[in-house]
Amino acid sequence: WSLPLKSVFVTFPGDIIKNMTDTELAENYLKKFGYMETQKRSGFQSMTSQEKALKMMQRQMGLEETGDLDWSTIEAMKRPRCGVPDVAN
Amino acid sequence: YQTFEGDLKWDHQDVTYRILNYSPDMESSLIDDAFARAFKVWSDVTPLTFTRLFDGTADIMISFGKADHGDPYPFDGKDGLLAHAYPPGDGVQGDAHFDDDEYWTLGTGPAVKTRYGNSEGAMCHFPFTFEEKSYTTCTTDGRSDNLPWCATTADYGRDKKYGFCPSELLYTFGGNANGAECVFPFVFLGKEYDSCTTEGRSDGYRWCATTDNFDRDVKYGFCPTRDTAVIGGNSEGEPCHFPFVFLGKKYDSCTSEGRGDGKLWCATTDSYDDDKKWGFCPDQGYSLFLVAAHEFGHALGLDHSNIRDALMYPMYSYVENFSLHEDDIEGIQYLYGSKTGPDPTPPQPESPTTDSYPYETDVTEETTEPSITTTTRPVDPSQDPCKFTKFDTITVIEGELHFFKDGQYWKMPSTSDEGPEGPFAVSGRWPALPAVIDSAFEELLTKKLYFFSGTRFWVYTGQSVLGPRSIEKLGLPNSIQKVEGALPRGKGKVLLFSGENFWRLDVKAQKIDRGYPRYTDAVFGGVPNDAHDVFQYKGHFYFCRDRFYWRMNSRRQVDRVGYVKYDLLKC
Repeated sequence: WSLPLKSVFVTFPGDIIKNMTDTELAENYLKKFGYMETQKRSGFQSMTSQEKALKMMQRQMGLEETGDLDWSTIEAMKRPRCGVPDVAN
Repeated sequence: YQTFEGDLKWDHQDVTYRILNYSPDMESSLIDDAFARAFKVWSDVTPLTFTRLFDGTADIMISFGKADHGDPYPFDGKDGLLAHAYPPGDGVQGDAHFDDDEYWTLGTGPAVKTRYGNSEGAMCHFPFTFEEKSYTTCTTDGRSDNLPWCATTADYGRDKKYGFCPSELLYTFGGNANGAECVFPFVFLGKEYDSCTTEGRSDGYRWCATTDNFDRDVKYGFCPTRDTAVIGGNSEGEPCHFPFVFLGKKYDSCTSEGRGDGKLWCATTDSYDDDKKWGFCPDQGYSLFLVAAHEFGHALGLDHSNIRDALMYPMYSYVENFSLHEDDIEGIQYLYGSKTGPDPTPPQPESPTTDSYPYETDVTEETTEPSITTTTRPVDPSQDPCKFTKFDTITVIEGELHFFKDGQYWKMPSTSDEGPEGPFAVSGRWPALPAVIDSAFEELLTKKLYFFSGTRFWVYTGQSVLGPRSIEKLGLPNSIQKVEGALPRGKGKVLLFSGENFWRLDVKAQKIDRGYPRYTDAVFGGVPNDAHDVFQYKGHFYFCRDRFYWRMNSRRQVDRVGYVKYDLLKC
């Protein structure tokens, strides 16, 4: 067996994209595209806010509505997309 | 499909646009063409026309920019956000912005249009062979003047067809030098430059002087991107240098080592370890045509769709043979109507072109009047609606608010401030209906009345009735216990509410539109998502819960919260 590559992560000068954790990516994504904003504005919390916001995002993107930060949801958040929020605020 | 709050749209059909600046990634004629084709996607299915302006203010102002480009929504470097656009209106409204940290192509790698040579501006053909060697990029091989060129057919040796590739040695764009090529070296602020630079600019665009002294002549232009140049990083415009050393190891091709996101990069000098100069390797890039067609959908009034194959779906995916999805067509025709004239586009095939309803003749469920023989339940005149905390349903029929409760209803005359009239027996006017009505609405076009109770619905046309029928016939799921509210939206569309979701019914087609259900509070934020009554009255949406109502204006802003009994029933 060949030795697995020992990946070293380097911060490249001038690189705008910072290495974010999946949780940071999700929080940033849900806020940027209006999912969290709505939840707060409505004020009627029927579930934990991030869970509900994730469900909204999963429904918008045609993913399985689990309310969890699962793999397919994270991958979807990394996909290139339009900057207009999905939920108008 | 979705539209913006208040169905924002242009109030004229001859829409104008203007291209304010260009990306260095594609020759400007390719960019012009991509935008023109993107507008044609929408003009092909609507009465809209798109006219390009070359100065002044157009409805849709188009520009490229990087990171913070002057509006409150900065872009984010390569990938991620690709572009954004604003709904129709004045000022920045209607404008479309494209992230120039992206690599703009036609979706299949560098889009290289040649100049001069003998190919009349044809595109490079990759790969091509030249002197027994295959090339997948432009090359300076075979030339002493260092100008990059390519063949415009697969085999230069056989066809001898070629053209010169975009490079700062051939031309510049923008600036004030009428497209003249760069002169190297040139002097800027006393310092000599022998390549394009971003010095002196805050927008990150590479430029050069077109004479040997910018300080003296102030002549300049922007440098086109070479197809071999890296994207982003800190050496934009420079080609990869192979081999290069990274963490002591030699690389002679692009690598994703050192990155957590898997993106391919290369150094632009022989040692990243020493010089730290790098950039992302050219990839397929993003189709400017596809992204522009999507953004122009926003600029015309369409919001994001959750139908994966629709153009207005928010995520990018490359499609080779593009055709507009029926969801996009229905959405844009909802706003602007279908195309008229020599090659009209018929309304969507699912919706019948006649006014007759496509009822199935399922005899077991349907009855027609007057065979219904019910006895009118006596009303209890002593019942005071002002004492109720909650009604079965509240709706508007013939312009008047109707309050239903336990087989009786009250009416609010729209012309006077008197209290409610009634009670009247539901069975007296609509004999087929049960005592408890969950929701009801009047179809604006045909004046038909729809009544819902549990999982059944009735349709009254004057005194004739069809039903009860199962709400599944309308395409609602069998998981629904009851329809709690209905909002007629005009043009044959009605929103039906149940629990924390709502569906959009196409009344003519008798089916639920694709892309539903949606979360109520995703669209109607600020109202309770378990309202037991939803109706529209005098241009406002009303969401009721217990004794209270939340009133929303056409821009979906809650502008009032009050008591049903005092404000609506005038108790």
